[in-house]
Amino acid sequence: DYSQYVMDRFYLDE
Amino acid sequence: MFEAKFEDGGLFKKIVEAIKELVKNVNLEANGTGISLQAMDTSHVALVALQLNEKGFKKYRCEKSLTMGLSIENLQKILKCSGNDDQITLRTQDEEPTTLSFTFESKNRISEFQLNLMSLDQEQLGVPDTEYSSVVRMPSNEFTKICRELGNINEAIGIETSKEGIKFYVKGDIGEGQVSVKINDTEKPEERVECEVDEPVNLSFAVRYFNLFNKASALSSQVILSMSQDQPLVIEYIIEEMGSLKLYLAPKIND
Repeated sequence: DYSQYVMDRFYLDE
Repeated sequence: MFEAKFEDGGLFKKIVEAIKELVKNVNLEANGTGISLQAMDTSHVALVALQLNEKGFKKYRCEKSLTMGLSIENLQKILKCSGNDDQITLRTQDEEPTTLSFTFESKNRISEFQLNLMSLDQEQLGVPDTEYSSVVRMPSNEFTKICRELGNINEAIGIETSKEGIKFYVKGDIGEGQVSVKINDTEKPEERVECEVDEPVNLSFAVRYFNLFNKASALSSQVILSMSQDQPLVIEYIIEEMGSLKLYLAPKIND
């Protein structure tokens, strides 16, 4: 099954 | 002092219409180069990024960088008081504005509104400039249709690219289906399908975000999908002469 990733995992807080 | 005048106010209304289901409160940033906005949906699966260049405005002035926190829902209520052919001017006098003024001008009337602003301490994500291994340009209404149709079969939609083109597919409880869009270099730009595939990708996404965002297809006849394996996909609508509206969508990854 697939898990939904979130944006924070890919892009860093500035 | 900040002032930005849209020659085509309807464009601004379409932009707000396209993002209103995805983001609730946003910080509108204004500076010398133009207006930008970046906000995530509540579940942090999608990121909306708008960039409007000052050259695209009928009039544009911004002496000092400004951040204006606003509720998209309330902004929409104000914009509903304007006509699609109005010229829309955004304006504020102060350095730390608490309201944003709107002027709607048509040939037979002029309206003034003030929207109360709010202070939002939203984290800004740093989206690096990325070389994407697959970039597909296709008609926006075609992409919208495929997402809507396949979205009826399964809530997750697969996207597979290859040298031949792009394939959308779904595998749901009721069955499965796939739609392969063929490359074509018709001279009509709005019907063209182009694929630059350095590395093929095979990604899965929650289609409901596509369906929410595809209202933006009113902004442009073409949509650009930029993808790399296991990276967020970018859906980009170029806003003629002004800039672009992008949706970054995090993939679903096979455990």
